[in-house]
Amino acid sequence: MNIFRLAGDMTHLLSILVLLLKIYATKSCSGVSRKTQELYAIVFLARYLDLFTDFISVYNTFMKIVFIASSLAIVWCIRVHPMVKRSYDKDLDTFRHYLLVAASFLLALFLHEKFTFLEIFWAFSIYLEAVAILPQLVLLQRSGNVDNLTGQYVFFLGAYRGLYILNWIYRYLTEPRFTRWIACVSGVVQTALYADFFYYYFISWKNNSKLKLPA
Amino acid sequence: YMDDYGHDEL
Repeated sequence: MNIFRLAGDMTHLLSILVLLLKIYATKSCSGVSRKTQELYAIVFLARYLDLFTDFISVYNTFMKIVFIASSLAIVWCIRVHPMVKRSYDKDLDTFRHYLLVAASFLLALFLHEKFTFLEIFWAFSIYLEAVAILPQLVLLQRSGNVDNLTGQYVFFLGAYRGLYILNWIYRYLTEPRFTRWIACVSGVVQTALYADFFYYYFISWKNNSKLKLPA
Repeated sequence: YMDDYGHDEL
């Protein structure tokens, strides 16, 4: 564990806490893409299939449980909770996210570290996470004004994988046999998808203005 | 878990 990875995990946890706060405090999920939340639930379920078979550390197991539980809870909130469900922008959240699931799984069948059930689902979860934010970014562009908590949620979610890139550089430089091409390349693509969001987020922070993504 | 691929990251 290094400071970049710990900062990345904490930023990821923070993004989830900010989203939970937004939904709990405003009893609304306006501006939040249910599809991105569903994709993240699939990402965690597919990536942590080894939750009960591979014990790495208390921290690792604890965080995996937190990520799985929170992502399922958020999807449940948006789908079932009567107050929250009513505020879901279903006619704005129209990205065909099942195509992302199909494409990621197909890619994982060809590009993986080992042709085993766990490794294919692990690679699938890595590829899916790289594109999981797309429905959310499309929704933000369509819904015009973005409330602060939703903007912060997306910012921290994008920042966490950026910190992981620093972690991979650090591990590459300090560990003799460290190579994680699938995670690294996918992580760079994932962070790059946030580039324009980061730009508009920075502008809104600098001008102290409302975050607005061009349509 | 330290098989060659050891996914020790989240």
